Amino acid sequence: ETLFHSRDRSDLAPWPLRRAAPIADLLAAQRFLSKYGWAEAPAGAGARAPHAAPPPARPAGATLAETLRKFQKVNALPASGKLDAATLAAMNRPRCGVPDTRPLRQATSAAPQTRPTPLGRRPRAR
Amino acid sequence: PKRFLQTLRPGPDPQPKGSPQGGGTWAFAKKTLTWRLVVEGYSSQLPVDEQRYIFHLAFRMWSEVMPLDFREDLAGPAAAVDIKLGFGRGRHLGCPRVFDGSGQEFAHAWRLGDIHFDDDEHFTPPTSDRGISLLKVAVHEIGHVLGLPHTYRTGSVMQPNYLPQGPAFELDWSDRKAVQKLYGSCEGAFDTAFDWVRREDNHRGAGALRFSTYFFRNSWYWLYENRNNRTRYGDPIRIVAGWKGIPAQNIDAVVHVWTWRRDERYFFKGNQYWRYDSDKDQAHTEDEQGKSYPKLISDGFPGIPSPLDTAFYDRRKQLIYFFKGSLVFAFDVHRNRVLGSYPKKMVDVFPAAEPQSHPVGHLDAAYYSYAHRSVFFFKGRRYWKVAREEDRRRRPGLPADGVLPPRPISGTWFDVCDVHTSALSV
Repeated sequence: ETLFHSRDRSDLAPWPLRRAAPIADLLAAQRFLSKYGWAEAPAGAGARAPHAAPPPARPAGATLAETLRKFQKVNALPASGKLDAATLAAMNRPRCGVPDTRPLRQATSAAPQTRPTPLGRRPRAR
Repeated sequence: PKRFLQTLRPGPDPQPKGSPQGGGTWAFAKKTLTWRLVVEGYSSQLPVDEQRYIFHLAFRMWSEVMPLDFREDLAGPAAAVDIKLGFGRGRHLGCPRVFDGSGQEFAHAWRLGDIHFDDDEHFTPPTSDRGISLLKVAVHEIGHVLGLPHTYRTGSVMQPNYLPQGPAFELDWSDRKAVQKLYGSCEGAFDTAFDWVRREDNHRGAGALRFSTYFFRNSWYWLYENRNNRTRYGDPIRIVAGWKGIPAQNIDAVVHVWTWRRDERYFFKGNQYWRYDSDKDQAHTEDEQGKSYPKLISDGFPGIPSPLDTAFYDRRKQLIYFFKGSLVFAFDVHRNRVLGSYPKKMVDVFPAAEPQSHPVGHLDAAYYSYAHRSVFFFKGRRYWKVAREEDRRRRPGLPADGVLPPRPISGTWFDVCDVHTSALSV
């Protein structure tokens, strides 16, 4: 069947275009950071199936500042530790829903060097 | 419960427990994975056939760089399908994670194998320069299913944020090595390997000689780009699509007889051979005397047995070396006959540089590489290089035409990977 959840099947009707709520304040930013794995998991979380895991605690205070610095660093932003406009813009960019498991892994990490294509050209279409 | 979970195995880099699903602790242990775009998860934005084609291409792009391949499964029970894909809005497809509408999160993947796309996003086909490329997102999410986490490395397809890019997006060197760290490199014997020399005229009419490197296996082939350390994007291709008039599969040998006066290219299979016209890009149908191709090897190359294992042309000695079993035949192209002292044992003509380190016989391919300026003997997953003068200057004890210890083919010619036969036409 075409999947639906509402008794009256109203969810089958074409939806008006929904827009994601912009990340515009501290609370939304905290939710973003915990949702995508930037916050530490609470103690005793152990190994759980991903869809059963409780969300990590939202970072606050000094922890928030440190978390923001890490996020800013990998996104090539000034690592101020403050929730500024550029950081909010980065959080609002289209992204994959899978958490970022290793937020400190950057371009200069131990990953093998990229071998450049000749003259730095883009790949030719296959 | 998904039965294929029993096929999962720990990857080589264990992560701390409790890490979210983006980590790479597990890898599939099967050679072929099945996938399906679920009927209840069709996008409302693109024709279904176009959605399926894009996913075919996305899976193929991964199989071109790793030893796994992927097959669309439309008929089997859903529980047996390894990777299910679908589009949804808000609360979707029984998933506990709700999509947020247009903007921000556009897709997610579960390490169990399901991929969901937010149908509130404007997904577009690869040819479009607007919206979000469905191909790029699909390749990214398949990367998660395979066990790759996010990375912020420039150029990686596994960056968490979507970056608009031109239509020619491909998996770069580091993404390839990351997935090969989980699944290993592509290995396997080849039927033949050869460099094809062409003359190209520039705008001033001056000619330049260029060569292209080809690997053949079964009914398909790859062009190998030596300067880029990979195969051409989109390869392998069916032999019939690129080489007209020669057998469609299992070529034994390709030889380019190249002297001051001769420029002849031959394909060998079974007891027959074909001559190829490089200018017209097709096999000759007949020779100058009007005799048709294919011809018998015994007629065109008297004294040479068939079927062959392989052959190569030595330009310096102007001999074709034909290999069969443990024997090698040196064929003089000017006298059109086998040299008097042949056949000989391969180990005598090409002696081992180190004890117990020789293919002995039954080669898959003998390949002269212009890139490496050396002859290579391929057998199984390994190659033996024939020492050239430069090697002997560095190691004076090396015998003439000595065979150096073996190395893996995949360590010198990278990412020559099969794809599923159903993907050959994608």
